[in-house]
Amino acid sequence: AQETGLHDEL
Amino acid sequence: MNLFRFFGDMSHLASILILLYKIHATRSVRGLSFKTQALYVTVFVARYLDVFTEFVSVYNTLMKIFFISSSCFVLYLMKGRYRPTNDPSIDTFRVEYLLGPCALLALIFHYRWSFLEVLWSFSIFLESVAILPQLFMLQRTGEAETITTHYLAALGAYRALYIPNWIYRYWSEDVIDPIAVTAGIVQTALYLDFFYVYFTKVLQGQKFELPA
Repeated sequence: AQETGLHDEL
Repeated sequence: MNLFRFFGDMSHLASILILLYKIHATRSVRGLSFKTQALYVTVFVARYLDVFTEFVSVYNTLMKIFFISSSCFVLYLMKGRYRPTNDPSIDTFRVEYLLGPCALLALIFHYRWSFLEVLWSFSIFLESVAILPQLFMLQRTGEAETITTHYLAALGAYRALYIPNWIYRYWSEDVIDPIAVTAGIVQTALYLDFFYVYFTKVLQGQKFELPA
């Protein structure tokens, strides 16, 4: 698994 | 987007509509913690500043605008129109004990060392504890209007639904967001006590009252 760091959640 | 996250977001949306309905219907902000509401404004502003720099989806953008504007509107209702019904003397939780540690945690744990990223981490940590002044107030007064408990239940359900969302994303997309997951689990845990009383009393038609 990789860390998202993508803030696509609210 | 999966169903857990979608229903979580809808629950979040519903919680704010219930909150606005409570204020409108009772013409009062009694039983609400101004500090918690002010912390939510801080959380949303800190996290959603990226609405100007990042584009995820129309849904994402609209929700961000809604959360920022509705939380600011609630603050206005509490300090403006319904100010006489607000009682700061029972809203005594010391928010500096939350802001300081959250700022420190954000400086230590973040994904990138940039202003917006540290602010994002700060908002995640702060959201996890923003409900504490409200729960503290509930504990202090020992009771709550039923409509207020529905607000809290919807807010808690939103957080709880994000947990299966992360589990789902972990095996379907192979991604994990350790900061959001850790803070999210803490945040959900804070509601457990409330949920126990909500399920055993409010949903059985009784008033929300804590044992003396």
